[in-house]
Amino acid sequence: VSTGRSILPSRWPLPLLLVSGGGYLGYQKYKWREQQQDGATPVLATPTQVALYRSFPTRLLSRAWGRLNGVELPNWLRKPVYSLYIWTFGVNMQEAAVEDLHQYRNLGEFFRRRLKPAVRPLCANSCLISPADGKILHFGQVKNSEVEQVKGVTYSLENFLGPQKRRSNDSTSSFRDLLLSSPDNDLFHVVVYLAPGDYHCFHSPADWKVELRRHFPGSLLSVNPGVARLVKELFCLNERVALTGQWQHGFFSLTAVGATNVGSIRVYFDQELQTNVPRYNKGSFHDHSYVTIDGQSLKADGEGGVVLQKGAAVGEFNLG
Amino acid sequence: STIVLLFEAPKDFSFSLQPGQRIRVGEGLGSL
Repeated sequence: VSTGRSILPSRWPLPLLLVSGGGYLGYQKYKWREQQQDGATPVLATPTQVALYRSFPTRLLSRAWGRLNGVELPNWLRKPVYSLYIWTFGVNMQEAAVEDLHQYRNLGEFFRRRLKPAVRPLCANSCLISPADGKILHFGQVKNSEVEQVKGVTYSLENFLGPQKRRSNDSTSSFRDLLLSSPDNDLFHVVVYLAPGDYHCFHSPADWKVELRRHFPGSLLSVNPGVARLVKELFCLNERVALTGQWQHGFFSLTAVGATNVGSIRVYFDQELQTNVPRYNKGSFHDHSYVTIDGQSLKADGEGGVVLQKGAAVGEFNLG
Repeated sequence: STIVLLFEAPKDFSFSLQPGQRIRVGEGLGSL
């Protein structure tokens, strides 16, 4: 009894913390759902909270995570490690081109797994298809040069895409209008969130021509839907690669936004692109044009830009 | 990770989506 008494108080705090912490999170989630049902504006993190979150060395952590997942696993360890990942994140291995887990040398390679050729048929009736497997976070029209990352939480279009060239006789147009080629058109957006268990390659959502790649080094905060509801301008803070160009209706862009555990982005037709590397500073951006000054394509396709067909593999996200 | 598409289209472009729905590569997002 005496020993038990001396041990008990020291063991109380952990369960107490777990219960009270869990209760608090549950209450917050309940409150958030209530607010959503009432149509109330979401409660955002304060600038101090965002600054505190941004002060975490997420890029360093991400690169360390990438290094760790690049280490070749011994054959006997591969199946248990990947099975745990499959079970945790609900990966459908029946769709994978290589189902034998022993064939993947490390978790990074497993994360980049390809799919069997016939498992993702392309919708022939739609001019725009999903570029990735995931969850639709938000979609709609862009109003007043502000885009919604989730309902009620916006970010600036200009901050997201970076400055655009103004026509010489035009100094008053809004940023949104600068992108539009016709007053009969509008600007639309779709956000697809890729969860850890999803296939992490991305494909061309339409027939279009990429003219410019703009790389924005930045933070690597989580882009989990819960965080996207809390942090305004989240997609403008994180490292991202924006591919912009033209499609049959005018302006078109695809932007891959990185996150803490998935910090680097690869574009198959752009060998110069390097993301999540220490030499770039947050807040800067780096352009690479696929069109030369005289309008000729660097890819020598004769049309000025990189021509992508609907469904073509464009790039992939990588761990770290 | 996240993919954001921003595009110009005629005003009558309509999405065939629901917020929060699961989607896969190649499935239609919308049409004219």
